[in-house]
Amino acid sequence: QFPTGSSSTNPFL
Amino acid sequence: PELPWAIKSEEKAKYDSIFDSLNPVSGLLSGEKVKPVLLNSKLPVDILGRVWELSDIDHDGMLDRDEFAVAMFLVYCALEKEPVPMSLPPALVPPSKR
Repeated sequence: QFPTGSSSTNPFL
Repeated sequence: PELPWAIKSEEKAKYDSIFDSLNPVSGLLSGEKVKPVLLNSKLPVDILGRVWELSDIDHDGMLDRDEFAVAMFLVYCALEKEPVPMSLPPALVPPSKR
């Protein structure tokens, strides 16, 4: 997984 | 031998009571419900973003009981100045997700 992650599932991004 | 989960049962019980207090829907908490709790830790948002990435193991945008415990564990570690790892240590992966 990527540390930045995807904003679609991450409420903090 | 099976790697014991890093989260001890008394900690897990504490996290479970927080989980239940947030009214999970079919055993899941949405990001919107979890966000205020994690923001309460006063940790920077980029750290919380990484905590979320590591704890939302199935990347469904929701946290189940075990994923929530992982998130809380990582937040408490960060509050004790333990850097949040870039990837989830195997001992932290809930047995249900291995």
